[in-house]
Amino acid sequence: IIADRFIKLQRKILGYGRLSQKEISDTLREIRILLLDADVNYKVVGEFLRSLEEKLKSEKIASSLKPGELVIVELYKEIVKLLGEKPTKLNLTNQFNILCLFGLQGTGKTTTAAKLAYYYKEKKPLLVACDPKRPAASLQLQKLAERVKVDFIPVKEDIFTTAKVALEFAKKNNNQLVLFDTAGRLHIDEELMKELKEFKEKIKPNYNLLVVDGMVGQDAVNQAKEFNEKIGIDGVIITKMDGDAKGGACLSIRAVSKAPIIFIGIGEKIDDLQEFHPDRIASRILG
Amino acid sequence: EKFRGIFFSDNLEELEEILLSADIGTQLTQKLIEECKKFSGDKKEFLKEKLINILSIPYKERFFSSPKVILVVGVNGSGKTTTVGKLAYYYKINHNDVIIASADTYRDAATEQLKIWAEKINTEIVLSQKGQDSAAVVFDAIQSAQKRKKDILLIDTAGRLHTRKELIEELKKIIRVINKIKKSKPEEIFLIIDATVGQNGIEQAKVFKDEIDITGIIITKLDGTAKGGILIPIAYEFKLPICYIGCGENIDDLIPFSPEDFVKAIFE
Ligand SMILES: Nc1nc2c(ncn2[C@@H]2O[C@H](COP(=O)(O)OP(=O)(O)OP(=O)(O)O)[C@@H](O)[C@H]2O)c(=O)[nH]1
Ligand SMILES: Nc1nc2c(ncn2[C@@H]2O[C@H](COP(=O)(O)OP(=O)(O)OP(=O)(O)O)[C@@H](O)[C@H]2O)c(=O)[nH]1
Ligand SMILES: [Mg+2]
Ligand SMILES: [Mg+2]
Repeated sequence: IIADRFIKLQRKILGYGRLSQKEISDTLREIRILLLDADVNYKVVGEFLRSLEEKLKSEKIASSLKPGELVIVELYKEIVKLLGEKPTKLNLTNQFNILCLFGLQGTGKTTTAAKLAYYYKEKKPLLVACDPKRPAASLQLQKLAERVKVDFIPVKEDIFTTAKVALEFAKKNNNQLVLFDTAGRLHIDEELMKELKEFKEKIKPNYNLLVVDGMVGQDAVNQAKEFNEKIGIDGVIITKMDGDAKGGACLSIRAVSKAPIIFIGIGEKIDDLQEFHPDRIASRILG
Repeated sequence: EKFRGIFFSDNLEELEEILLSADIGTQLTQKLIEECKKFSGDKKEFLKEKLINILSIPYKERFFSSPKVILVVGVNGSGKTTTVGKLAYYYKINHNDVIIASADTYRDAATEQLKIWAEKINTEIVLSQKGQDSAAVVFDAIQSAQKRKKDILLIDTAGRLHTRKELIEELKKIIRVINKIKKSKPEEIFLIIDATVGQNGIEQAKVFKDEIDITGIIITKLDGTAKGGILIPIAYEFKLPICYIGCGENIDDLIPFSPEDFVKAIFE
């Protein structure tokens, strides 16, 4: 139904001659519905439309004979721009790199940690289980580590001891990449957010990565805002993009946290990790 | 200055924001705002009543044959395994003899995860044997539950995106096995929905309803900031009862669904 709406919008806009104020409003209203249907956050859509309205009123479009075409192009370009324009690579040094994965419950952190280990296999990665709470969490990561064939540190009762043991092991064992998988936590859980903040301050990861479920709706901004303010997000990984969710959350998260989206998860297997391409996701959001 | 002309109603923008921010979606929000415009009384109360009505779909517990079989399904990470643990505890403290089965033969440590829950609540669990597929585990589980005269069998399944045809087929195979050995459908097929899900939740409900005829919904993670309003278009379109809500990660964080409490929370 989203594709339908965009096609209708396209036909309508492409039929326009010079854009009147009414046509601009109608167009913005249609775009608003399209973006909301794609799970872009309410407030983010509002901001986006404001800046798009400026572009639609611009001289370039006003004086064009085919303003409709320019509107479509402008919309697509604005989304690509908001998403970061180009893919962003993790800047991993040849020395020692620490990545910490965090996020809400069930978003795909543990699976993603293993995928990252596989992706950066040549860095001799060390997977570290730092979820002492979820039943069999450490075992889950251990089995994944066996499949990827990388080193693994099981969780101890407290995550700070676990991290200390892991870093000592990594130095001795020449692991150039240490991946910390943490427990799922709510951004409104004061105690667990404090724990994560302390973890970050003690361990000093090169990259603090928020893992978000690609099917998330309006709540995406709450996650992004809280984790960014309380912890600080260096990068985002959006999972479960192999489904048919539009992925508007990508736009919301980037808009609120300004952090680059580095990867998307596209399945449950260890090689189901893909670079995030703003242009591809822009097309997906637009249906 | 206020950005006008883009809302369904410039005067009801605050109410519109509440509905859209709760993941109720544009279609239903537009419809509700239109009806709101025509109503001359307290518009907020009017909306609350409308939403409560949509969500008030009666849930009647079924029983076909012993043991009562409850199948738990849903997309990856929605909270199925945890919810099976919570349901087992809930039925147990309500004087049922419960047994659980792990039919997730795919994901790493899925069986161990459920086994730990079974130990927590001192409940028997049927585990998959090496090389068994999910349908074989279900067959064993029902046989075992029948032999031991259990009241309720809860079956945990692997997470699956509704877009994966072969995984939906696997569920159908599980249900065929249940039908065969139980001589009836399972009493319940609960779809587990994550409260944070966006519009894709509707698609999930649609596919699971059309393909495997789910009987009810359990919404999890309502202890977060997500309102779970996706339940409203789902209830509106598919008339599925919402049976329980998951509001935390502990064994007793499962409560029966109340439309009034749920709608009240949306407007807070
Ligand atoms: N289809 C699909 N499934 C995924 C993807 N990433 C993870 N999953 C699945 O999502 C479910 C949850 O993944 P986990 O890695 O356990 O999630 P988590 O964030 O570690 O969960 P908690 O530790 O409980 O917070 C599992 O069934 C994974 O196989 C993805 O990109 N696509
Ligand atoms: N806060 C909160 N967390 C929950 C709730 N229900 C489940 N969880 C958490 O969500 C995460 C995923 O739960 P699981 O039970 O493993 O989900 P699942 O659907 O079985 O996942 P897969 O089998 O991998 O598809 C775990 O960390 C649970 O503790 C809930 O109601 N509230
Ligand atoms: Mg995990
Ligand atoms: Mg599970």
